[in-house]
Amino acid sequence: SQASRGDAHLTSSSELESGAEPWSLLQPLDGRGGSGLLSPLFKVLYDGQGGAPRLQPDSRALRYMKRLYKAYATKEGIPKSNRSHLYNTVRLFTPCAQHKQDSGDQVTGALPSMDLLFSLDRVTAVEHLLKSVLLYTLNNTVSFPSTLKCLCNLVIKESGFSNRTLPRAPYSFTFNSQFEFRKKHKWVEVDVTALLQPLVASNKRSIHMSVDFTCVKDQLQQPSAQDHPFNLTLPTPPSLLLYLNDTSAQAYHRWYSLHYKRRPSQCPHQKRVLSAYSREEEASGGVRSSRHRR
Amino acid sequence: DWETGSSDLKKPLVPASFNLSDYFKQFLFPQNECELHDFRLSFSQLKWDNWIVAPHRYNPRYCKGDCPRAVGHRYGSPVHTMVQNIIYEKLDSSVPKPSCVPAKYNPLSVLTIEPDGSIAYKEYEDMIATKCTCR
Repeated sequence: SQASRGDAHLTSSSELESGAEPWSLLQPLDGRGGSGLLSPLFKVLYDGQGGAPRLQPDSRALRYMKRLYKAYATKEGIPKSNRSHLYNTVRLFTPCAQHKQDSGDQVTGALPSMDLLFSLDRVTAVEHLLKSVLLYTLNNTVSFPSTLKCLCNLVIKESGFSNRTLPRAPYSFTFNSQFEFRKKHKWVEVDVTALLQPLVASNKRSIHMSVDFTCVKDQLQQPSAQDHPFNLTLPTPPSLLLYLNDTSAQAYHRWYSLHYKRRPSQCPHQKRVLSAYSREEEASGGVRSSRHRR
Repeated sequence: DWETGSSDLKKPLVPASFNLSDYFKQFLFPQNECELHDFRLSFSQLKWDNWIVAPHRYNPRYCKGDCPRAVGHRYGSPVHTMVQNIIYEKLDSSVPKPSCVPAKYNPLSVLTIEPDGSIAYKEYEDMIATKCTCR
């Protein structure tokens, strides 16, 4: 309509005044620069250039994500249908700043704690967090008994949360997250979903935390001669992995595609069919459960 | 009329070199009918391989070809398609003929390096055409 076109004209002129590239006005209005493929595609259509220059990622992180890609998609890039989880986006962040606070204690098995800062600028408002883990890379320089059980202690360093539900920082969160370092594993994942959920949901743009954990040898292990107090010093700071569900229209919604072969947007009469389908599903579901009860 | 008819009868009905099956083909299956075509590209051709890590090859496919006049159910086309064809042929040729376009798609998983150096695995809807239709 004239009004909306007028508005669009207003925003485009104001945007242009602010020096934004005209092609960037084509971005989906999800509150932050369009994520992923869309903005570079618009840019190519507009001025023929590819993606913006990029910082090079950590090689170990890139190796992990390539391994994840092979597990999730075919060679042609089609998502494998044998996956049940709902996330259609996985983001890996390496800390933009980190330093060791102390050298740890080999007697008690306390490992050197690390002060880490992760920037979450690339997470868009339409991406909802489903799971997050700290990813430790083990290389063969690390020597330790075949199995270690560890307790993780996480301290979120600063406040600045936008919603009231979170306590004022620094707030500490001691995990009973038992996990095992095993010789043959190259990576160890420490689940931090419970801690990061409110931060990501409140659109926090960076997360500052210190992580340390204390490890003990697995008691089941028979003590043997070559066992000695282990010196497990992790050579590299952990990466942060976020498993997200991108709710935008461009993202692939697996559960949706499995349920309804075609989306209502492609054929409007489908809505009647869909609502009939869902009513029928409820009805049959009801019958099924009553049959179960009987 | 028998005399005039009989002389006509002596003329060969169809030229000797005429092939009946070709003759009927033009009605049943138009030449270069609307169908799916491959287009395999690698992101290095677009100079995107510095930020798209996987997949290495991408075949978005596309639909090309003529739509039969009596398109019917063959392409899953609505009746509107035939109506549009009749308008084009009988009433107003500025109204375009039905076009050969994708009807269904497959998603695509992409592994990209973001401007800040983080790495993203994302699954995008509607990135590979899998079926064509006339609309």
